[in-house]
Amino acid sequence: LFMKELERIVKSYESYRQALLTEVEARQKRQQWYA
Amino acid sequence: EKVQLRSHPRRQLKKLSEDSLTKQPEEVFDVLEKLGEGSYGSVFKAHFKETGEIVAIKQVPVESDLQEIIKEISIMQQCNSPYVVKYYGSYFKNSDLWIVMEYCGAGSVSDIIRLRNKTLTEDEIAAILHSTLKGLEYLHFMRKIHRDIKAGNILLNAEGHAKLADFGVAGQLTDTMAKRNTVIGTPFWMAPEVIQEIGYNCVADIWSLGITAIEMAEGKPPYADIHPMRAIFMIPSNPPPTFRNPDQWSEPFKEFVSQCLVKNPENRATATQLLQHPFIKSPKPGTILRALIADAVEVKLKKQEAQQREQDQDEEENSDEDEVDQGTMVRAGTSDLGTIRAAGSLGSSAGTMIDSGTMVSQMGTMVINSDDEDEDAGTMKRREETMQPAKPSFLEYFEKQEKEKESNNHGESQNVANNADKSKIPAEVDMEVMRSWSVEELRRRLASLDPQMEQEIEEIRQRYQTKRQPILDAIEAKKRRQKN
Repeated sequence: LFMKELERIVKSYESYRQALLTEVEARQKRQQWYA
Repeated sequence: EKVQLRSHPRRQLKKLSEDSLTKQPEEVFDVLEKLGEGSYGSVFKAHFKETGEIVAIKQVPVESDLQEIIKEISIMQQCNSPYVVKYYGSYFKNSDLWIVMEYCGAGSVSDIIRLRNKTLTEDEIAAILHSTLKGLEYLHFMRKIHRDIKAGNILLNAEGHAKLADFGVAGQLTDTMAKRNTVIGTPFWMAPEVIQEIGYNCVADIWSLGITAIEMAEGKPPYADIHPMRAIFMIPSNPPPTFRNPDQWSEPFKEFVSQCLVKNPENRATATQLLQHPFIKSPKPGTILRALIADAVEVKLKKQEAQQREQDQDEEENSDEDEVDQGTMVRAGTSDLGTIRAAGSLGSSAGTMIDSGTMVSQMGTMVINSDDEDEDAGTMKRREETMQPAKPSFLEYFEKQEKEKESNNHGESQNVANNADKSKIPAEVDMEVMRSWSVEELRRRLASLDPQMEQEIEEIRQRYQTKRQPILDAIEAKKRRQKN
């Protein structure tokens, strides 16, 4: 149970991290294009 | 004190005699110096008075998990291989169990790397891997899994022979239990099937050996810069790790590592097969590890001398033997994990993700075709009617999002404020909210993710510990009653 709960937490952090990174990357691309 | 480089001109100790075992241990041995901390206590260098041989003695407090210690002794006792550290006998002394073992004068491979502050060459690695594979071939033939193969658990003796050590977590396979399913080992070296708890067998050690090969070449295992909890979930889901700079290494070496790091254990090579691999098979000069050890010993002696000088200068304070000892040999134990910092890990892991191209594929899911987009942005296609450069699809995507955002901006800013107050991340990622944040805000949130995750894990750990403690107490009480 403990491992399952840990897995749930880590996975949700991972998907959140990915989303944040994706957004940062997309903004950078947009900035580069405008530049 | 001189560190012996040559083998002692004496017969090889096989086992302590009955006579020696019935005496008090200090009558049989002179304990010389502390070598380091093992998984269950301190390890000392000692002099066997009867023959003059040097041995290692692990002193384990009796309060420790004796079951585990007995298992370790039992596994070592059953092994008789020049590639596995030998067990000579044990004693009870006050509240400690003294386990007498073969002494490996050069320490562990990770000690040597740390002492010299230098990673190993391919020839040195091949020589160590050869002996380690011989040890693993023997262990696996005996239906035993080491379960904690890493540079810190491969010891070198003065002659330059590598031996497997630390059987604290080793396991015995029986015919009825061909696959074990206990999660054990050190996270970064753990095979995917061990982490997933889907049952594993001897080839789990081969995965760890592949990671150890990278560790010897690069100084640390893959994912070492990221939080071990994240690594645990990345190992089974990511492709097998590779070298940071593949161009730096020969094809046979890379091929050897890739044969160890096969995710499906059924397709992974065995120790016997790997001993036939060209990287291992091609003969290496026997002196190669002796030169490495001589170099490490020299550094060690210099450090000892420097410390001695410091101590001499500082005569007012009482000199503490332990300080010298700690300086001479630091075991690669759990401290490896302790050095990983959440703050430092984020930057490197984020960088790795971008470098590896993961981000590019992620962009694809955002309705942005990254291949087309690069080409478009670079060639600046003109539309005949407007004579304006064509907008790449990702830009159109953003503009569309911005228009939508403007229409319901108010409600979203409320959401942002709510999310910022929460210490935990939202269960589902709200892309709309995310798009309303500034880049600084996004970066700030990225930076705070790891500490936040650690805090949450710690809270859960404590919650489970509170639940577990009464059960552990009950078990302990029962054990005590049985003992009485």
